Amino acid sequence: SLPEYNYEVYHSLEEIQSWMHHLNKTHSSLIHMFSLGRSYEGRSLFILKLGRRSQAYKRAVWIDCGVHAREWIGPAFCQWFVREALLTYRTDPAMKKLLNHMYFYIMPVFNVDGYHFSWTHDRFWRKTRSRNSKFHCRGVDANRNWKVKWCDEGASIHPCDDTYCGPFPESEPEVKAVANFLRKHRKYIKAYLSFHAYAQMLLYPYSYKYATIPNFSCVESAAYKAVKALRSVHGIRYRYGPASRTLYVSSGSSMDWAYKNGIPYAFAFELRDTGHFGFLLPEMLIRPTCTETMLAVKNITMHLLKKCP
Amino acid sequence: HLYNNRYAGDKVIRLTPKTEKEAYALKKIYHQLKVDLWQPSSIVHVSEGTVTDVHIPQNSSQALLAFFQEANIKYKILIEDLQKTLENGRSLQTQRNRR
Repeated sequence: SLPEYNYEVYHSLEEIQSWMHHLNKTHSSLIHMFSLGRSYEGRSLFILKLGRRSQAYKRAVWIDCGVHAREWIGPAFCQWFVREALLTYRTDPAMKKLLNHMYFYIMPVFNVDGYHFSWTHDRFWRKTRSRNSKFHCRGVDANRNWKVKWCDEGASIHPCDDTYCGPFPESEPEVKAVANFLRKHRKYIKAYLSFHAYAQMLLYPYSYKYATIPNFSCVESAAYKAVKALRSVHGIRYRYGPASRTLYVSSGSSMDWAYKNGIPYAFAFELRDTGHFGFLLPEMLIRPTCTETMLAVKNITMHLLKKCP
Repeated sequence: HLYNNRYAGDKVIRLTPKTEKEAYALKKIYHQLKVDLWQPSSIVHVSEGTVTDVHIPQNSSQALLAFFQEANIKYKILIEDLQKTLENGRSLQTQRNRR
């Protein structure tokens, strides 16, 4: 049940998948679990579809966490989001409105093979776990493998590098599965949110070039309000802006691909912290990180629902 | 110990090259030692003014820190012992569950 699962600790992949199965059974009015396919090592790619069931047309928001294996606070937030949504559906008018009017597709662990590997072998693993026939190094950067200026600036052609773009776009089954889903449902999906760590930033396109997106006005105001709301919780400052200027130029990212493929509002969060703990954000900081981020995400989605075309 | 104690003595240090010459020196040594770069995600992004966080193994930390001192590149140790930080980051419940 929701109270028994501890959302303030990091969970293994098996625990997270077991939790998803459990919610699927116990909250069937608001949750539907399905699989997009299988990872390179044969693991299921589970998604939670969250929202009140309706025959009518509903817009949707896609949220993924754990694209990079070592960024554990991402999957922790995805779980927190689902928990909060279920717990506050009846008591929070804003949450009720969101779940009644929209669906949320939540992928708590995108890079299931890498996440498992970071639990069992190498805590600081980043990439997927695919093999390369010509090199002894494994894995592709799942955030450089999308078909948008693929393998250009900010990505590497070398299989041993942490930003390896892969042998070709969507070479990774995880990337291909999500890309196929987003292509198929792009008519409904209005926002794409991807959660990473660490830098305390809220980013929007473009990553691959220095240019302003056509719908900059709505995106920028959504980002501004989100970071303002986030800061109101515990005083934590997030920078925000186009990824190329705020962070660095990188090609082949999921956020840019989502935007290019017709999802008008695409964001990437870089969660806490800014380097004191880095990827080792202590479990006691899961709660404050997730509560502030929750407010930011609700803010973005409410803004998009009300203010943006 | 978690991960068979493999991170014992490893450090995470922060360097911000103040000139392109320092940036070049860092990129060179990062490439040679194939370091685990925490930020930015790639060595190509390292330039003057870029904050770089790098995880260095225990067996090369002395040599690396000596190199930085010799090259007069200022650094800050973010994490003194990665294994300790990793283990201290676990809540009491997680530690109990592991036991």
